[in-house]
Amino acid sequence: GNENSKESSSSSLERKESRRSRLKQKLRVERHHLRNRLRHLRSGTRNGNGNGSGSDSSSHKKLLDADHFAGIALLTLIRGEMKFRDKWLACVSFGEQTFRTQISDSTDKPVWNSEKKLLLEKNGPEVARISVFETNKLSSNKLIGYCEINLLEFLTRDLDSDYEIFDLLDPSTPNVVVGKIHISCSVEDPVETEKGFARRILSIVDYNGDGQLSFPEFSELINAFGNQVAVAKKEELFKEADLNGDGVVSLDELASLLAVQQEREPIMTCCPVCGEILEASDKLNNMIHLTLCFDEGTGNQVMTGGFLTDKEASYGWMFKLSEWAHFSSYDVGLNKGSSASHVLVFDRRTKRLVEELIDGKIVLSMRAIYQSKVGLGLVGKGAKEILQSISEKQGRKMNSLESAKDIPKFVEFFKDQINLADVKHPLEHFKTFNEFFVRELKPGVRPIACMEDDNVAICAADCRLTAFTCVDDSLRFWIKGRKFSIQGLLGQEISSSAFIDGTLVIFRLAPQDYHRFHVPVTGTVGKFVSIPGCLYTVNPIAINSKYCNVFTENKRVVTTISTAEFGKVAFVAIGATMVGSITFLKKTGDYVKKGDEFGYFSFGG
Amino acid sequence: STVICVFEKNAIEIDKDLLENSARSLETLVSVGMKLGVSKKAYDHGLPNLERCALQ
Repeated sequence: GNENSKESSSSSLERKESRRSRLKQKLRVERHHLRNRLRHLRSGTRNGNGNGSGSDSSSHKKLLDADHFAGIALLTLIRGEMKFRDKWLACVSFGEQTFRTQISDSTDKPVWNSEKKLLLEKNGPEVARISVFETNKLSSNKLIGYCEINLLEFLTRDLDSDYEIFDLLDPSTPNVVVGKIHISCSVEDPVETEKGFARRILSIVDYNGDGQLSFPEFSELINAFGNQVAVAKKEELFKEADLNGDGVVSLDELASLLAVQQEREPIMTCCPVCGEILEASDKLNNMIHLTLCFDEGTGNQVMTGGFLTDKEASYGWMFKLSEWAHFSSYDVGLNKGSSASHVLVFDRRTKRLVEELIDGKIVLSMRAIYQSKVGLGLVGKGAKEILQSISEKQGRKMNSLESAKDIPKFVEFFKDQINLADVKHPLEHFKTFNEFFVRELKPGVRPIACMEDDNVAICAADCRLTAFTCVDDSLRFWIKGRKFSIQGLLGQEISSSAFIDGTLVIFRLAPQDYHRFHVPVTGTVGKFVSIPGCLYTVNPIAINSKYCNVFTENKRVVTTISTAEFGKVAFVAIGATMVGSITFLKKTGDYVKKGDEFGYFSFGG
Repeated sequence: STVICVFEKNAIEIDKDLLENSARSLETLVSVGMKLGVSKKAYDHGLPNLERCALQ
């Protein structure tokens, strides 16, 4: 028996060794193939200076072919040398997008070391524009200097050092040099990009973070990508990587195998982040596309992006991060210290930007969940139940007497944004957190504009407001959910023909806001229609996601107000994660005056 | 939580500052009672007496 066992064990080892050798051989062949392409790509960008000199001229000519200006360029804004001390930020504009660095310390030699991966495409943009802005309390984001870099030329030049120094020119007097900027740029190794990408997507399902994947984890990921690969095929792939047959494989092993497999027979047929169909014939570009999309989707890059102009990007934290509101702050005192980042909205009263605290980790996790198909796919069908469950749980908690002890902490955390002098009752009056949450205000502390003139509509809530004259504008600038429509928002029972292409006003309430909503116009209240739904967060991360249709899928109550001045006005109260309870204080047929209390939101499901 | 109001097409002239901020994907912090806009009918027949319409 022992001998047999030894023989069996020995032959098993030999088989495994043989399999391992075959796999290694395969990987070597595939890598060789990819590296040849890489060399081709690199020689095309590094040496193709257009002179076509020397014995390699035929090669140079070939390298100049725009077809080979393709791949991922890693551009790094290293540091600047300016002529005076200030806080500095730099922007890179390339093609239709602009990215920005963090703001430096106050210095005349700002260091950013910000990296951005740029997609080089044949017939695509070649020139990157770098803009450097000074930023301080007196002079916020003033353009000081710029330079333009032809990346094709840059990448084809033989450099002695890893970086190059460019003059920054005065935007008003372009011949005047106002500083210098150190920049490096290189083409990324496609093999590494491919492996890195595979490693990263696999890590999404490595729930326990041990660097190993089980077959169910792997299988779930493939399903999330919407691929209809047969179970047998998935098993085959998985077994190929599971060299020792212990049922788990390391991320690196599986990443290598997937990289090779993607070459042979693509597993991902559409981009899991943006949904774009991937052409089977262009595998390298597909991988590049996936890598860049994934970087954007996870906020994994040092530079923030997605701006259309450098001016916009210079205000990037206003334009982009202002969209990153947070439900985490319902958890009193969570977002403090170094984990807090900033969020800005424009304060209409003071005409200033207002800073809000936000937990960076929460932002990233919400982006990962709401802004990628992978995230929503992985959350899967259980998402609605989970959100409903935590909302109901939060409702019970906030209705308990014990929750009252959180009120002072909440007030302290939002001390700049909650004016207790406005509140009708003293803090001791509130027996639960929910009571405080739906607090009433003293009469007259919210003056009503043109009270005697019903032609003037007013804001319905203390909130962050966006308004669009037509639905198309709202889709262009704000609501990215692919299924949004007025009909979908109002539901079947409210006749929506009059509202099609109407004007849309969105009042988003933040945690610290006074949570009662008021009547915006004077008129008669119509019927109330409750539309059941889920409780996705209503913050802009979700609103700006094309994969999430918050306004048409969330639980809501719809009514109308019939007015002499505006015709019918549809009024939709939408519940959200944790704050899913909607209460109206008026009933059908009531005549309401603008500014009247209409209802409130509270914690619950 | 969020409230959305939908006005019929051409029923309201929303205040310019609100539209401009929104067109830059920037939310505007407002309070209950602040002016939102004017009915198109009134707007077309001359603006109402807006001197009395304070923002707050």
